[in-house]
Amino acid sequence: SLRCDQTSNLCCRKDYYVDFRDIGWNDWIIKPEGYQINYCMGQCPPHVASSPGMASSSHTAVLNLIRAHNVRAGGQSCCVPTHRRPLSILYFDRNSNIVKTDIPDMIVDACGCS
Amino acid sequence: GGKPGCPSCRMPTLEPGTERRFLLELAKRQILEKLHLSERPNVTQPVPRVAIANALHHLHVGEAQRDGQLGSFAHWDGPNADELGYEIISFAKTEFSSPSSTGLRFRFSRGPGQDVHILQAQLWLYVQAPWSGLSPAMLRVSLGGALLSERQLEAQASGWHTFALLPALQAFFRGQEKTLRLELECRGCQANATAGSDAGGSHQPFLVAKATMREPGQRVAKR
Repeated sequence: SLRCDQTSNLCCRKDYYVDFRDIGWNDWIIKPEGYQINYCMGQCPPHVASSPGMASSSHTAVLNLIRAHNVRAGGQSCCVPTHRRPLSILYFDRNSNIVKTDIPDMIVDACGCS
Repeated sequence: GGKPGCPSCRMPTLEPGTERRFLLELAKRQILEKLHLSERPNVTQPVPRVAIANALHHLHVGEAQRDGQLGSFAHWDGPNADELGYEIISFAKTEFSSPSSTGLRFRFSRGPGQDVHILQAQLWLYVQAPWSGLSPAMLRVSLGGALLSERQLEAQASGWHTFALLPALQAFFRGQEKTLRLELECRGCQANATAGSDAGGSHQPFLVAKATMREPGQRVAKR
């Protein structure tokens, strides 16, 4: 999917970096110092509905054009994450033990229309 | 507020200030929820940084792997989808210390009903040398008076020794106890040979374990 820019209001990925110092959590989270949370935003008009970002094939494009001509079949479509990555984290637990784990589905990598 | 958002998602376009507040709150909630924490931990007894550096160095340098032991604090093939896989380093507090024996205390917490399954467990101990007398020393690790492991110390030099403690830790996590107490006894050693944690904290004994944790009510993962 596309990264958001000023020129389009179509469904895209908006990048945003969360620094753990900004939330005062850098004392118990040892590594990393922050992470790309990112989120999806933008319109999903009928002709791109259910297209999974730029990965859509020509078949999907034709299907969407047909759907765009009878909008009723289109239904509501939302700009949602279509691919997310885990976040590896090293932190202190309440007993001052060091814990390392991979938190699943934390970083939004790609967006698409549901 | 602001321009009308995507009508079907009712997600308004966020103003910069709102975006920042919204995303920082979302990040906090996501991290606590996925780490199964009700609130952020308050680190009341920080571990000396030099002890942490020492522990991570030994785990990463693959020291234990040279002894054919486990212990790499690196990524492994990972847990099932509905389990949280994690690795933990727990630094010992010295409970008591006499010339030939030391009591170590480790603390672990888990939420109500959380099912923790220990996959690997290893105790790292630093032993001062040389010891008194000519006969080699014997280092013994016990739990509640039951012998868990013992080792004859050949080398004359100070150094780290590792003990695999999987059965003991699995039994501990099947119970509800939060504090694990180990006793070390070093026969034929010099006085305080195992009191590593007194050496300015850089040789604090530590336990390293790999585990998977399942929340109450989560479906049993098919293996």
